[in-house]
Amino acid sequence: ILGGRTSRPGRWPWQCSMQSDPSGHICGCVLIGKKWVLTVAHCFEGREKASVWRVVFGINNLDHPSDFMQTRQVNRIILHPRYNRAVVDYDISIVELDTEINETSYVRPVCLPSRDQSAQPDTYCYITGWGHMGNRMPFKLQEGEVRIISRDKCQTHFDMKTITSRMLCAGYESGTVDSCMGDSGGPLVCEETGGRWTLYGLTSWGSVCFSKIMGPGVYSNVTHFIDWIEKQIYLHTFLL
Amino acid sequence: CTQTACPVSCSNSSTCFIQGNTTNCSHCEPISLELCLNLPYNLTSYPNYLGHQTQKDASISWESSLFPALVQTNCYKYLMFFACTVLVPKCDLDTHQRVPPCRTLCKNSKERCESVLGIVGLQWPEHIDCTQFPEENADNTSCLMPDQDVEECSPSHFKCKSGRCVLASRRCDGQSDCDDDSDEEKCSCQEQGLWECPSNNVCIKHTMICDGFPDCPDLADEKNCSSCKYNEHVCNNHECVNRSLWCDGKIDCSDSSDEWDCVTLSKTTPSLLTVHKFATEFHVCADEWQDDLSALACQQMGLRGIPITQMVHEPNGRKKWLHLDSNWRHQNVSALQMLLVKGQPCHSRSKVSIVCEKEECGFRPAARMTKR
Repeated sequence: ILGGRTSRPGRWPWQCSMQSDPSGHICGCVLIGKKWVLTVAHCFEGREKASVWRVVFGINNLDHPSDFMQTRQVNRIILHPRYNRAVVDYDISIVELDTEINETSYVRPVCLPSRDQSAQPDTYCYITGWGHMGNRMPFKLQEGEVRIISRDKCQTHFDMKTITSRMLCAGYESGTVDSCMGDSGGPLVCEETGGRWTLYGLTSWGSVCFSKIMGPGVYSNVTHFIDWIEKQIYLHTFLL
Repeated sequence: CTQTACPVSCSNSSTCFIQGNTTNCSHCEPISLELCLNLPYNLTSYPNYLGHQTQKDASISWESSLFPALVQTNCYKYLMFFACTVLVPKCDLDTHQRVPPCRTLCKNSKERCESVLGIVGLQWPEHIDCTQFPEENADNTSCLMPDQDVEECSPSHFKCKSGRCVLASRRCDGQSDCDDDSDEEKCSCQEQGLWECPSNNVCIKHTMICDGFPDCPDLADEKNCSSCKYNEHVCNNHECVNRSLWCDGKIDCSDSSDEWDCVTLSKTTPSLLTVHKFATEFHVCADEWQDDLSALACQQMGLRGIPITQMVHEPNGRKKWLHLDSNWRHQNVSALQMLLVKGQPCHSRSKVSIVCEKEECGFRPAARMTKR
């Protein structure tokens, strides 16, 4: 996260880390059920096998495992069948864990939006991750407040890419607070009335985040994928 | 390796791991960089001539934004071809080594386009030193020069009649971007070889019609896609499946849609358990019903918690009912609909009503306070 701040342990209990040897943390992810995690499809490019991955929950400092940490192996990776790596469209995947997590105040799922619930332009939401900070990679989870940007306005920042309905833009024209390499798959969450947090985006792509080219970040639009997510989880829980 | 880890371009090479160096680890890979999908070659080798280790690095690089922007100025006919030869160098299938652009191509591109960049205060990419590339026809070296018919515009661009390249997203946007206005001609979907969503006039590819994924807001691209017989029901992907197989607990549609949404709750009060078996809605008879079956129903609907079960007496109910199979206790099944059968009497004349709880989600732990 660029322009963010270090997060308090446990503040984002749905944030998880997709890890693989020998690199360790590769992508962010989001807990949406006791056995189910969302991340983006591009994290699995070149690492498609479930057995090479582990998912770490309840962690703040990647370098110092905490007592609240839980680690699970990956049972199954479900990539969106329309994922297009050339244009990074339909960039979403569902990860089934080998066993359920134990829900604690440090490990807790986020809410998914309903089909008709979308993030409104000019509202303020949060992104989190262990991605690049512009000058270094952090050990501690970072958080940043970003503003949702309309698709039309976002398109003006990306002449070379089409912003599709599967994408959601958030950030600032000046790029002051933005996600960066290593944040991919992590959450963009907005607080609803009643203090409940809902997942609207998954960090997907953007400009080279610490280059001269600024602009908002582009997130996978979770609302667009709700039907697909629910049906995949149902299918793999009750029918297969 | 000189670095602590193998470069990504070598990550699949056993040579890199075993011998600890990157020699001979180069390999050819298909071009995926959108900008360069219309080249006369389709395999590339990394790292490229700009120092990017992967196509992903190249796709988000400064240069991959710069060249397409520059190509719109029409500064050099073969600029995009040159840009692609350095962004995704051609891979020689025999040697697995990259093939460079010829020096002349590089020099022509730089001479004609560098000055345009200067106008807006930008510089020619410093990695591109034309002297690193061989001269055409030099001994024992091969290099790339454009053919006459090479595509001048990238796939992300529209070629104006005048030859200029403008962004494809600016075609048919109501404003002229070509100097001859040709980007605003023939703007109907049909004339672009696309299909038009009736409700919002958005054009979609023909391959997106009836593919099981709605692309038009009113789902028009997924309507009228199948003609099922009277005893069949249509799957989400437009296959036809016999109605008797609907919600039987086994997948019959190849996309499994015959087993989706089989268990729901009615919007009425009390909320009656409703099962969509045989493509028809049934209520469920309360005979032999147990709380763990209510829990299974709630789970199938994505809801958790301990459900509240009620038996709603309905002596004159005419709606079709399903009944628990007499053998249901001995069946090891994962979905409720597999346990239910029709055509049996409901002795209690009561229907099952359930109230499920929504799964707890989205709450953060309360901030701890400490005395100062």
